[in-house]
Amino acid sequence: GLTERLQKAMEKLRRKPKVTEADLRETMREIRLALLEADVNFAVVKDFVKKVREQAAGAEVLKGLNPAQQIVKIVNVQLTELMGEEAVPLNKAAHIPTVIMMVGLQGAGKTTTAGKLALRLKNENHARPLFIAADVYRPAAITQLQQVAAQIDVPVFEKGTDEDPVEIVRQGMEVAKQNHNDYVIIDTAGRLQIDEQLMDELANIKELVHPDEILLVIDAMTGQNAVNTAQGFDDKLDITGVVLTKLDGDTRGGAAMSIRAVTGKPIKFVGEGEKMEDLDVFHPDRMASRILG
Amino acid sequence: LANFRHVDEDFFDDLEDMLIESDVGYDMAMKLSDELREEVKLENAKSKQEASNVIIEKMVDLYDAAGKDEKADLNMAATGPTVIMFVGVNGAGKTTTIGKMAALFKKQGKKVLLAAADTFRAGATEQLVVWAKRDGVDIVTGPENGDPAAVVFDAVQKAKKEDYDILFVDTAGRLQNKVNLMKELAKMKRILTREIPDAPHEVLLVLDATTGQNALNQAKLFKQSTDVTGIVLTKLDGTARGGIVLAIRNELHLPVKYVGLGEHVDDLQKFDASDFVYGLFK
Ligand SMILES: Nc1nc2c(ncn2[C@@H]2O[C@H](COP(=O)(O)OP(=O)(O)OP(=O)(O)O)[C@@H](O)[C@H]2O)c(=O)[nH]1
Ligand SMILES: Nc1nc2c(ncn2[C@@H]2O[C@H](COP(=O)(O)OP(=O)(O)OP(=O)(O)O)[C@@H](O)[C@H]2O)c(=O)[nH]1
Ligand SMILES: [Mg+2]
Ligand SMILES: [Mg+2]
Repeated sequence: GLTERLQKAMEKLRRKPKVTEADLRETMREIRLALLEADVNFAVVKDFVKKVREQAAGAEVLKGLNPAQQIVKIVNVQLTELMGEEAVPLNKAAHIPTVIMMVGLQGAGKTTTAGKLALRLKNENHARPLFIAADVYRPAAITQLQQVAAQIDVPVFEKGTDEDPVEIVRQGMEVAKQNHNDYVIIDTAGRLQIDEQLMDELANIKELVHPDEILLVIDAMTGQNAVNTAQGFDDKLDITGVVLTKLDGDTRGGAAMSIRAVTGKPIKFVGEGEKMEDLDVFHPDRMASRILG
Repeated sequence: LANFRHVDEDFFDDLEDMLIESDVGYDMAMKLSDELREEVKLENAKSKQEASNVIIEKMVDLYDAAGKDEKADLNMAATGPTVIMFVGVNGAGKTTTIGKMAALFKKQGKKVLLAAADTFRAGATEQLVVWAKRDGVDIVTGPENGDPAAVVFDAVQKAKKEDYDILFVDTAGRLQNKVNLMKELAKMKRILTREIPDAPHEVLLVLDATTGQNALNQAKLFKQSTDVTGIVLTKLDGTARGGIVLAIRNELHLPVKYVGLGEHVDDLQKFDASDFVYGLFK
């Protein structure tokens, strides 16, 4: 990871009377490699390294005051700051229900995360959430949501697959109103951010219900493409938060840094497994050290 | 020549960036950039267009050369049912790919059987059942949360007894670092081999094109536990380029056999190296 890389690069620096421009360049190169290896987007890496270099050059580094430790510290501080805040809470509506909309690419973990969020709301807020099954495309998507809901004893509003998703949401909100559900979680179909028709569908749902929370669900193992996905969904919908899933894998998760850099939106939760309990709030410092490796 | 030099430096920096942006990975991007620099010199390519053409050709050659004679096509059984097992991490597109492939083989007049061996995830069996109905093919299922190995066993028995030409085995998604889940997968493979000595004739790792460098570790560990024979690269209809398959090809010699280009039954194509390389630069 980065610490070892920098230690190696710094070993040479330590034996020198002072750090030269060339040494600094070499160190920045090591940082760049570590971040690219961790799947941080190459343009985000360029900006980040530029900032680190400015700080490192401005600091006492060039005067040879333990440059290795200083630079590692600068990188860590910069990265943790970039990752945002710890445990940013979900937005809450002034009047019930609070509406949460799950969006993202195919297979990212929206349906599973919807379940995890509902369970969390039940456990922590004694909430009475309602799911709206707005994925009419994926085979047995509604069945999947119903089975998830059954596991955690949460009702599902569904209208089968022959109804338009916007209409399903409209009717679902009526039911939520009647039943005084304090939270509504809308599960939408996975889609490409370049699919205009399907992105319009999401915009139409947004316009209809004005969600308090639009959560972009992203797979932690996403590579360079994370910026395109994040930008596409954010530009169209002005997302309110991000959930990073499958962090129980061994991926470094650089996509988290890319998404933060490009949208500035908070990562609110992380998925760490397939069970309904496997959801945690986001810890920026843990993410930073995971990315750096 | 001065003009060429200008194409040379900026051109190759842009090329490296483009390769990295396609998830080719830093080391592989540098390796390619060095080889391509040589090739462009050798071919005396003077314009950007000429250089691009040289590069695409060379990268296709490099892709082919990184192989070790693996079959580009699916490995079919000499006699009896051909068994194809699908493995990969959660959400990669295994179930959907089986749905597409089943239709493809049914069209060729083959008698196709599906094994719904994901007994764990909510709605997994139902999802494959919908595909089976759509494709007009038969399917073997098991009880929810039952032993997936039992579904595999039942399916192989049926495939042999009722003379199916091809058996597709769907498995639950799993992350490669989950040791017990990887062991479960290896056990399912052993059952196939025990019942049909050459089976599985193909173990396809389904890989999401949006995956970054972690895909290399995925390929390594799945190959270790189930001797993966090929890759299906899915979601190439999106903006991700799937460049990581070059490193996988280089280190593990695994060929990409098919690509997924969408969510409908016809959105599956045989892998074509030139199309793929061309796509890296789009
Ligand atoms: N290991 C692990 N698996 C997860 C996590 N979150 C979701 N999954 C799995 O990822 C796969 C995809 O999850 P889904 O919830 O179906 O994803 P989706 O975004 O709703 O998919 P589409 O509706 O098809 O776009 C399933 O196998 C889930 O069990 C996680 O945090 N860790
Ligand atoms: N755009 C696009 N979507 C795809 C492609 N292949 C699969 N999908 C979608 O990706 C999502 C996940 O596909 P699945 O077939 O459920 O993936 P899986 O690997 O079986 O998932 P698990 O069993 O949960 O591990 C679904 O929404 C599919 O429609 C593809 O080539 N392109
Ligand atoms: Mg879903
Ligand atoms: Mg599946």
